[in-house]
Amino acid sequence: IIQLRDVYRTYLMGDQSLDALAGVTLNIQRNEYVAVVGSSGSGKSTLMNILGCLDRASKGNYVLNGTDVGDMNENELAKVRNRQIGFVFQSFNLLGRASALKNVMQPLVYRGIPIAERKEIASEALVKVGLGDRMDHLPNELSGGQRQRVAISRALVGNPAILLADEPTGNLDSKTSREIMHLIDELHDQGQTIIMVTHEADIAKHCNRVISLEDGKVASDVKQVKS
Amino acid sequence: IIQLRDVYRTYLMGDQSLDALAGVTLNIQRNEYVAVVGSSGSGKSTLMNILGCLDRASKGNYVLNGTDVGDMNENELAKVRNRQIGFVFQSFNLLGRASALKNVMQPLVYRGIPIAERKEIASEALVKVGLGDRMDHLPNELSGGQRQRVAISRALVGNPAILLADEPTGNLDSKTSREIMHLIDELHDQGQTIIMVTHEADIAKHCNRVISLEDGKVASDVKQVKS
Ligand SMILES: Nc1ncnc2c1ncn2[C@@H]1O[C@H](COP(=O)(O)OP(=O)(O)OP(=O)(O)O)[C@@H](O)[C@H]1O
Ligand SMILES: Nc1ncnc2c1ncn2[C@@H]1O[C@H](COP(=O)(O)OP(=O)(O)OP(=O)(O)O)[C@@H](O)[C@H]1O
Ligand SMILES: [Mg+2]
Ligand SMILES: [Mg+2]
Repeated sequence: IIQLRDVYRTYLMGDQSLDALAGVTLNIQRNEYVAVVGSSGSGKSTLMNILGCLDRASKGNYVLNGTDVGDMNENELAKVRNRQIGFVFQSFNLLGRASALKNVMQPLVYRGIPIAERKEIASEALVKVGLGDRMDHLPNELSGGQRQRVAISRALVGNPAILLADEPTGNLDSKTSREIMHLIDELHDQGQTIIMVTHEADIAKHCNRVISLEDGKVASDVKQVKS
Repeated sequence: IIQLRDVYRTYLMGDQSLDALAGVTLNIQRNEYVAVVGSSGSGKSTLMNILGCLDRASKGNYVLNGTDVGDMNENELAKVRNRQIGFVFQSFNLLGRASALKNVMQPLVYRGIPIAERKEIASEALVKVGLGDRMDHLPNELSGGQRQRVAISRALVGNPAILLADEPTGNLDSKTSREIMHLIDELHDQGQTIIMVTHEADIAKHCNRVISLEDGKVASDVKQVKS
């Protein structure tokens, strides 16, 4: 479902160039459950942004679902992002002036769902992550872990074919982390493809493949038994 | 050094009131190494913001270093914050338009250190957290964990009497986490007081006391052998 061929992402700073990704080649099959690991600054979020069509590769090829992403224009990319991909960002990226409920209702707009139903689906999603009594709070009226759970709900609510989650449990205590991983496991059981950046070994155990990045390259790529 | 007496922090939302802290009483001695734990939304960041003089209690008393914080005006509070306290925020709170270096130089201004020396001290602090080659990057040109390390450097650089760290290793891989914990341990060995929110058991092991919050109250307060 995902094919990367020798992908680079290069930043120019003055007269220096920095390769955040330096030649990444990867194939990910439908319904794989992939953990992306690596030290701070190794390129994980950069990789996720390219996979999620939020950023373009500087060099190389990205084929998603049979289509070359490099050929798509802004409208087509937006369509793919809104309909096929659910994204949990490392810094949540919630709409600051919208309530938790409105934030989770947002992805459903693109699926042509009427407002009353969007409200109902989004409320249920928030109850599922323990935020039933926080639905009207704005992001700055929520704790760090509550914002993270709103971001997770928003990513899961449209039942996306591909979930990209950048450190989904980074701000959560172990009990809440387990509840969140249960929801992500459920999405995987429904046949969806999961790609998750994590630096916690316990979280990576949910996956059946671990890709490790180092200095913008794939250092290792190992299949494992999901435990 | 820190005394809280029956502290409340209440938010009014429409006709409802929400107690983020609901009667917290605590004494923390100089040079203690305290972990604050508890589930998402239990009141940890609210407690840290009050301890760091960034927020005021709605009810109750806070005596810091013998002075009642409730009696201080804005100027006095700012003075305390800038000179006695180092703060690592859950969402980093870096100056968005300043480089990593300028961000880390900032706390030294309040200590009357001349600019050339501020630059030197800040550079060394960034090298210590592995960001020697990222000093001129702006926060949005850094990875999540790199931003976290800049925030940590900025909190440590003024050698504060009290370090308040809200999930200092949340976005860091285990190797980088160990390096950061080494620096925080060093600060403790110099006699400073450390209060750290964490949800990772390995991080809490560095502490000699664990305070657990639940629904805005202290659920347990246990001394332990630092391991
Ligand atoms: N401005 C606000 N208005 C209303 N409620 C708020 C506001 N800020 C925080 N809260 C609520 O206060 C409670 C405590 O928040 P706090 O940020 O202290 O939690 P926390 O323990 O740090 O959680 P986490 O582990 O998720 O970071 C939460 O339930 C939150 O929803
Ligand atoms: N806009 C930019 N300009 C220059 N360099 C950048 C920019 N954005 C990111 N970088 C650099 O690219 C590298 C990879 O960043 P990325 O965010 O992908 O790392 P990461 O693996 O997600 O790290 P972390 O675990 O800390 O979140 C980092 O070294 C970072 O400094
Ligand atoms: Mg990252
Ligand atoms: Mg918090």
